[in-house]
Amino acid sequence: VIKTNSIEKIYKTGKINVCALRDVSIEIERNSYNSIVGPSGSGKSTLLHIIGCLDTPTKGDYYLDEVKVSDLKPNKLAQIRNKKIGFIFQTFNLLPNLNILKNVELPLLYAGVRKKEREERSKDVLQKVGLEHRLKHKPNELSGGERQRTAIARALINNPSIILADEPTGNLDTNTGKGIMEIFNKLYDMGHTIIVVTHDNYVAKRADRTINIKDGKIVD
Amino acid sequence: VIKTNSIEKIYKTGKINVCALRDVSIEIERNSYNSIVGPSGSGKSTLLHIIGCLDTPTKGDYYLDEVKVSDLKPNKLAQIRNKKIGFIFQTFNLLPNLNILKNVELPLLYAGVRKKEREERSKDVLQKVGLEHRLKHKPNELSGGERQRTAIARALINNPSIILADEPTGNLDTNTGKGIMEIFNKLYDMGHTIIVVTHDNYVAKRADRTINIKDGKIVD
Ligand SMILES: Nc1ncnc2c1ncn2[C@@H]1O[C@H](COP(=O)(O)OP(=O)(O)OP(=O)(O)O)[C@@H](O)[C@H]1O
Ligand SMILES: Nc1ncnc2c1ncn2[C@@H]1O[C@H](COP(=O)(O)OP(=O)(O)OP(=O)(O)O)[C@@H](O)[C@H]1O
Ligand SMILES: [Mg+2]
Ligand SMILES: [Mg+2]
Repeated sequence: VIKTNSIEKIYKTGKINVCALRDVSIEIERNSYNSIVGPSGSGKSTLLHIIGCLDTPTKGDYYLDEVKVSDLKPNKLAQIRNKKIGFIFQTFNLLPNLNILKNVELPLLYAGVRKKEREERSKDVLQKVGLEHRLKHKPNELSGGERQRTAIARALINNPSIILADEPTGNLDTNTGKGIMEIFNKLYDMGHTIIVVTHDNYVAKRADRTINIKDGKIVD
Repeated sequence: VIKTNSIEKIYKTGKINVCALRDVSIEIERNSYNSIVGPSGSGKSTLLHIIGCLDTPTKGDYYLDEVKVSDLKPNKLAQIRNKKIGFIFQTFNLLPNLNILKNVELPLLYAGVRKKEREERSKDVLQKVGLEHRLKHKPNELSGGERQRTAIARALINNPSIILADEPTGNLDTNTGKGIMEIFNKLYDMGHTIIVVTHDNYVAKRADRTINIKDGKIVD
């Protein structure tokens, strides 16, 4: 379902040039459970952003469901993203001025779902991640792990076929983290495709396949 | 060196009232290595902020080096903080418009250290955490784990006697995390007092003493 062909990503900011990914070619099958591991700064988040249609490579091609995504215009890219992909950011990226009930509703708002249904589904997924007692809190009125779980809830609410998670348990104690892994397991059983970037060995081991990255390259 | 007496912390925001800590009384000795563990949302960051003079309790007293800190005015509190405490935030709290060399210099700037020495010491501690090749990057031009290491460098540059670390390895792979733990070990050997909030069992086990928190209370 996901196919990258010699992806290269160079960040160019002012005088700074950083080659974050070089010659990355991977194929990920539908309904597979994958983990991406590697040292800090090795290019994992960069790769996940390209797979998630949130960034474009400087060289190479990316095919999602056989469509050459690397060629698409921004609004077409956004459409595909909203429909097919649930992205959990390493830095959560919650909107600071909305409470978490409204933050989690956002993907449904973009999908044109009506208010009453949005609210019910938002409450439902927030209850799944153990945050039903925090619905009216804004992100800065939460603990680190509660913000992380809010980001997880928002990524899952639209039932996307592809779930991309960047360090989803980094701020969670072992038990709460296991609860999140159980949610991912259920989604995998229901046919979803899962890609988790993680430093947590427990999380990496549950994947069928682990992709190793070092200095922007895939290694075995 | 640190003594809290029946600390209570209630967050009051609009209609929301959350009791984050209740009746917390702990004593921490000079030159000890402590970890604080507990479920997500249990009050760990709240307790660390009070110990770090970044927040005040709603009830109870806090003594730092036998001074009743809970009574002090904000500017006196800031003085003590800058001199004695190095705080590593769970959310890093780096200044977005400064590169990391300048971000890490900040505690020395407040301490009145001259430009040339600030720059040398900043480079030195950034090299210790493996970021010598990223000095001119701003925080948004870094990976998650690189931001975390920048926050660690900034907390350590003034050689504070008390180091408070909130989930310092949450975004780091095992090897990079071990490197950070080595730095903490050396500081402990040199007489510093260390308190680490962590979900990482490896990190918690290295402490001489572990404080368990659940629902805002200390448990055994
Ligand atoms: N500004 C605030 N207003 C209201 N409630 C808050 C505020 N900040 C934190 N809380 C609540 O206080 C409780 C304790 O928060 P704290 O950040 O101390 O937890 P924690 O143990 O550090 O959690 P984690 O492991 O997830 O980082 C949480 O349940 C949180 O929702
Ligand atoms: N906007 C940017 N400009 C310049 N360099 C960047 C930018 N964003 C990231 N980098 C660099 O690209 C490299 C890869 O970053 P990436 O975020 O993909 O790493 P990562 O593997 O996710 O690391 P971590 O495990 O620490 O989160 C890093 O060394 C980083 O410094
Ligand atoms: Mg990353
Ligand atoms: Mg916390």
